[in-house]
Amino acid sequence: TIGMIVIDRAGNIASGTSTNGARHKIPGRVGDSPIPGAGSYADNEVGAAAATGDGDVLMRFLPSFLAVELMRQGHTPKEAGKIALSRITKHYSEFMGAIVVADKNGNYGAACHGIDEFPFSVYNLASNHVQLIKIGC
Amino acid sequence: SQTLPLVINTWGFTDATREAWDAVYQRNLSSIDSVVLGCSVCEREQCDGTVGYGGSPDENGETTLDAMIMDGKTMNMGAVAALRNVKDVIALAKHVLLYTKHSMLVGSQATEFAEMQGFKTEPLSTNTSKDMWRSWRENNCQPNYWVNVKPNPEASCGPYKPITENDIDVKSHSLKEYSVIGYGKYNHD
Repeated sequence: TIGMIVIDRAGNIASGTSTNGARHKIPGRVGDSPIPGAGSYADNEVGAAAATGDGDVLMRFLPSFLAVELMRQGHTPKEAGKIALSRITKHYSEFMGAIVVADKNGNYGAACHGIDEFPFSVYNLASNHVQLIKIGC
Repeated sequence: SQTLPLVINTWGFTDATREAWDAVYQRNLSSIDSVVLGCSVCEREQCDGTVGYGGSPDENGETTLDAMIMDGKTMNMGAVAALRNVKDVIALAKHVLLYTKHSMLVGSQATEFAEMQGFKTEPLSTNTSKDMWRSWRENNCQPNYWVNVKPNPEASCGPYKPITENDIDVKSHSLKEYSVIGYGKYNHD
């Protein structure tokens, strides 16, 4: 799955996801990716988030929506991502998932659980090239 | 802001990141179009086998696709789910956003919508996805997502029938199932 956030020069934010889902799923199964607030969420007033992982669990907790709402309350993107995933791991300690979060000003962060490390990709004016960032989970 | 524009995406799919950056920065396209162009790269490149055609076959060996696009300015969105026989899934999600008042279309009806919108239809299976499915079948369909059915889904391919509700052990129905599926870098939503 890819989950992506783009903020343009004018501050307009879009988020999106694209996936072929889980391997060997029961036919008809859909995960979190196309669900607003689960796979991703965007609000120009605050920022956006995009999640990845076990979609059957992710979709129960709307982590992308939650991360955006946490930023609205004043949390940084990294804090918002960590808290959003902690709501899941409280119930599913073996859950695997990750989230990237960005605020409307271009600050970003990520959080993950259930794998050794989570790579994500960033491009902005400060980097002037694509950065592959890995965080430990 | 000095830090805008920004492109950020999950996993190490840097070709998608570059394409979205080129769209939003060099070509000055909208954030919506940039997300569509970036994610479309992954659909074509079949990123890690987790995006696009020819990956993650279901129990019948079929690949279906899900995608969503959300506009943070208008809070409008478009999504398609369990899409059959159309490769350009996030581009189709944009058509749901632009050309309907709905938020999500699913399954074969979403394919019909795609055809009406001028999208090409074609099988999403590849030799790789067929081999993946065959290996899974030869391994007695392990792992799978069934619980509380008979015959035992941990040893059989079914067909499965539900056990009675009185026989379901609710206490054991939480974490174990999630630990055996093997979600990770190459199996995720």
